[in-house]
Amino acid sequence: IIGDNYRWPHTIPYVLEDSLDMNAKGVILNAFERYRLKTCIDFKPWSGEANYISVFKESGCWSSVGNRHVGKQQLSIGDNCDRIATVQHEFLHALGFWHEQSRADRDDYVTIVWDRILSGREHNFNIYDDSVSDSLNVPYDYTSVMHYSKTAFQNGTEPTIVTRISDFEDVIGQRMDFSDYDLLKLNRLYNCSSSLSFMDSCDFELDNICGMIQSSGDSADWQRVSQVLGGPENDHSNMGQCKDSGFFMHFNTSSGNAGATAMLESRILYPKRGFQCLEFYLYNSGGESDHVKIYTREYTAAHPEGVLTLRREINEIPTGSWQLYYVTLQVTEKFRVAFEGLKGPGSSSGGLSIDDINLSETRCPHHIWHIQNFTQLLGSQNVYSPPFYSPEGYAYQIYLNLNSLTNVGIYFHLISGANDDQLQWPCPWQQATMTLLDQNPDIRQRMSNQRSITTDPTMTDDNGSYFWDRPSKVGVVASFPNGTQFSRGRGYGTSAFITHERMKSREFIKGDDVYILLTVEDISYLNSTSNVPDPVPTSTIYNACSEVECQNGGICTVHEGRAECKCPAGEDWWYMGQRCEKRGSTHDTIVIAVSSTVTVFAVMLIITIVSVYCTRRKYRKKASSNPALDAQNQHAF
Amino acid sequence: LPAPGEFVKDIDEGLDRDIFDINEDLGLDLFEGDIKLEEQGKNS
Repeated sequence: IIGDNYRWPHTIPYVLEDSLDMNAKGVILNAFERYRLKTCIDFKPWSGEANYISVFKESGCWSSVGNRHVGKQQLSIGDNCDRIATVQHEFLHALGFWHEQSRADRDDYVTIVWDRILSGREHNFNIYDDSVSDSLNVPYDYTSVMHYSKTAFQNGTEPTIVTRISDFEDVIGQRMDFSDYDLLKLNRLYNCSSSLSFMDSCDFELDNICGMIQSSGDSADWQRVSQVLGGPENDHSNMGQCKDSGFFMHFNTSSGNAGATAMLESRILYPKRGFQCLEFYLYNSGGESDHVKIYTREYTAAHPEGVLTLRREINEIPTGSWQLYYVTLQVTEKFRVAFEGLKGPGSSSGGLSIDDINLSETRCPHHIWHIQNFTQLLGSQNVYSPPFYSPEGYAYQIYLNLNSLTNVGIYFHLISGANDDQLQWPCPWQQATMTLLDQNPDIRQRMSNQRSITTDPTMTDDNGSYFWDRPSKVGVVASFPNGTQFSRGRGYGTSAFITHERMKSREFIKGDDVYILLTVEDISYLNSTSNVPDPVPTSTIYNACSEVECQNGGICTVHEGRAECKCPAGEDWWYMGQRCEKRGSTHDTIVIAVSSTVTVFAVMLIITIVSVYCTRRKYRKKASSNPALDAQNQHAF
Repeated sequence: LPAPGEFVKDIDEGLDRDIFDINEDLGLDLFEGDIKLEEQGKNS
């Protein structure tokens, strides 16, 4: 939408109203993290700013477009709207974006089939011309998260939108993440030059290896290569698909002595948030005891030369394929990340290779489920993940339904675990986030597919038992591949996680490997999140105000023994009335004043014209009946 | 033992619904399916 007045500040104040479902609150916070990683838009709890976004649960998923300067601007995340891309979509509206197919040049790229549209919904396919809508010099984007799907507002089963390039027929309507063009437009609109969370990404395609340096003091160097005789045959970024391209870093352990090391350090990095997630791919074609150590070298005033600290030791790296690793860091001072390869005892026909390193100030997933040889599984069988433990101690596993014809389903099961006697049952407010990783080398360009569910301890099953009760009580007996028996609780998830077609797109399946990232965290702290700034103490006025409910954020106070509502006001808006039930604004006042003035002017003008006319008529009649007056009065009017 | 597919609860009830499907099913007649126009302008 054109107009600087519709822009929000880069850090948007928000309130998560208590009406929101717990799962929705967690999903919204995850959506905020995507904005922080990929754009310069940040979010902070409202602390009294004039305008803020109030996210609440009403019917449906909706938002206004742009900053409306109304003080409390509402955005609804209702039932079934608690999906991360839905939240991203609605906030893009709030940031000033219309739907993609309402662009002025829409008809060059899609055809609207008008007779397939629900009666009365044709106006939803209007176009905004380029006097009110700016496409920011970005091409039409079939992959936009703001695009209708092909079945939008259909009156039957046929598509209402047909793409002029047929390959995009089923691409429109994606709800996975921001597309590259979504980010380009948002970052152009808000003049973004950096983001809060992104730190570095390196696929080693450029000769400068992203400014990484070889340490001194080690016995060997990492080499930038495109293939190794003993493996890997190609890099992870391009998987050998690009001729004369595709590089990675390799530490040769086929020669040299046991204990030889090679250390590769990043450029100096400057943390903003104090917590980081490092991820990278390793390929082991060396000896079984070859391993990698991850360090940070932190530079402080006390130690300007840097302090090297071991963060993680990666042993027993599986051989023969690229493996994804995550390392959690918590650095607050400027630092480097260092990768040390170590040659272990024993023979080696290759070495250690590293590729596609990403560093961001985000939370790492708690667990990774690596599924190999995925293509043969898709469309044929269902799979269960290995068992995992959440930080609270709950054991769980994931069930992937792959034998449906069109969609992949994903479900979260609590299972019996070693800590069950010490845990709270039914399991309260644990949010499980399941992410199908888009393995693009650059974290900023990934469109990973994510869904979250939250355990509600009050939820009951059809037979009256608590859904999230102890698996040994409400679950069924199952067996691990090694024959060990355990109890598996009922699964909770979705049959529509992602379509088969989308699953095969992008880089969800890479080298026939798929990664499902898993996080299970306690979100009980989100139980009450609507934090209205309230400097007025209420404890001493409990009795008088106990029967008074002020609306729209008004605060009850006692004045001369009577309960009164103090109503919130902003720069150009205010609430008024006994319970702050009415809203006023300077916009309204100006409109009323101007329209009153114009009306009075118009009425007076009419009166004046009529008076002049009547008076002229009167004097003309007198003049025609008294010629002697003509000479004196003919110029009177 | 119940088959894996039967021992799960599907929060989407077998449907793959988009934002606009959800809002239409609720009978909301929002602008372009999910855009709230401000009433302030109309009142003024």
